[in-house]
Order: sequence, then C-alpha cells, then structure tokens
Amino acid sequence: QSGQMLLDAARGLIGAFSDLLRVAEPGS
Amino acid sequence: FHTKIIESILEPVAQQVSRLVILHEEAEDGNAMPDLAQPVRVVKLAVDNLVKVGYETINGSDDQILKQDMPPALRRVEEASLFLLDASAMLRTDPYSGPARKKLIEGSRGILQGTSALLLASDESEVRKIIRVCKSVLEYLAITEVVDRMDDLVTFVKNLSPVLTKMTKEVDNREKELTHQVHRDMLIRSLDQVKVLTPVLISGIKIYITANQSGQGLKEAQNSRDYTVRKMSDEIHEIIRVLQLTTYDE
Repeated sequence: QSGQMLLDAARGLIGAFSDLLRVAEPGS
Repeated sequence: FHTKIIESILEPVAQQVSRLVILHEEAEDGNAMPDLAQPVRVVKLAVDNLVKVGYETINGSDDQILKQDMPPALRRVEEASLFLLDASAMLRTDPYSGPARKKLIEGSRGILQGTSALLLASDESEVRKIIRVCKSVLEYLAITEVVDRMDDLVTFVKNLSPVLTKMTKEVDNREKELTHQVHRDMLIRSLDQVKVLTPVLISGIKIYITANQSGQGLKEAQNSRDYTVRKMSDEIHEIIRVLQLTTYDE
C-alpha cells in the first residue's frame, strides 16, 4: 500500500515536471 | 527501465529532459525563456508531497536497505527542486540568462534521476519481499528429510502449499511486470518446473515413507526424493537470482 502511495506521488511529480518541461522548451 | 510501471512513469519525461538539454545547448544564446514561476511552483509542491510520502514509507518499513537507499534519492529530488526555483527566479530577472538555463537543466536531471532512484529503491524492496517468500519455500524443502510418517507428510503438505501458492502468485505477477522478455521467460520456465516438480516431490516422499516402513528400496526412494528436492531448490534459487536482475548484460 505504501508502495502504491509512493508511485502515485511520483506520478504526480512527473506530471507536474512534464508540464514544466513543455513550457521550458524553446519555441513553446 | 526494467519494470513496466517505472517505464510508464519515467520514459516519456526522460525523453523530454533529453530534448530540453539538446535544445538549450544548441540555443545557448537564443530566445528569451518564458516565465517558469507557476509550473516550478507546482513541481515544488509535488516534490514536497513525494518527500512526505517517501519518509512515511521509510518510517513504515522494516526493510533496512530501503531505509538506507531512499533518503539520498529524496534529497536528490529536493535539491533538484531548489535548482528549479533558482532557475525560475533568475529567468524572471534575465530571460536570457545562461546560468539560469544551466540550473534548469541541472534541476531537471536531478528530478529525473532522483525519482528514478526512488522508484528503483522501492521496487527493489518489493523484490526482497518476494524473495523472502521464495526463501520460506526453500526452508520447507530443507526439512523434507525429516518427513518419515504419513501424518508428518499431511502436515508438511498443509504447511508448504500456502507458501508455494504465494510464491507462485507473486513471481507470476512480477514476471508480468518486467520489460525484459529474457528475464520473463527465465522466470516462467523456472516457475513451471517448480509446478511440475511439486506433485513429484509429494509422491517421492510417500514412496520414501512406504519404503521406510517396509524396509525395501529405501536407498533408491531416498535418492529419488532428494534429487527432486535439489531440483526444486535449484529452480527457486534461479528464480531468486533472476528477480534481482535489472539489465540484460547481467
């Protein structure tokens, strides 16, 4: 169960991080 | 990435980071960077949440290796988020800032590497749980030789069956999670062997008990039983070995 919570938290971070990278891409 | 879950989480963003690095290295003196304050704030909140959940996982676990492996990964992610905050603040002052771009790239690598290390540490801990189940099956196999009466055999089978079923289920689930087909095939093959050998073992012990009572063919019965135990143990050792592999060249 704690493994699942960690996966969910990691997914949350990677989702936010992916949005940041999209904004940071030159020409975006 | 050797598991499907880790691959699904990290693979797309790993490509984005590579692209970011290449584009910014090519366009060092290029365009002004957009304002990153808002998305960086969201990342920071997500990092704070991950760090919180990470430490809860550490505190709730009795796995000493996990307790040792996870904190550096969490620190890596936390430090990376500070790099991103710095980069964002610098870019607000100067959207052309070279050092800010470098910090952005450094922070991005840190988020990716730290999250990757974190997921790997958690995954390895899950693997150790499966290995513990495998080892408990090995422990039962090791006491086969003391089973010399039918009622002992009944108890033996009663105790072995649930552990064996648990091992089969967990290895089976793990196999489906792996991205490396070679490792999957190895696990499937060894697990099949264990399944085939289980009834052979039970009947081998039965024959040994009968031989023990009649005093006839005892040596052969014992050899045959021990051979099956060895074969099963070897397959389980192989399962344990393959469970710990993360790359092809191992």
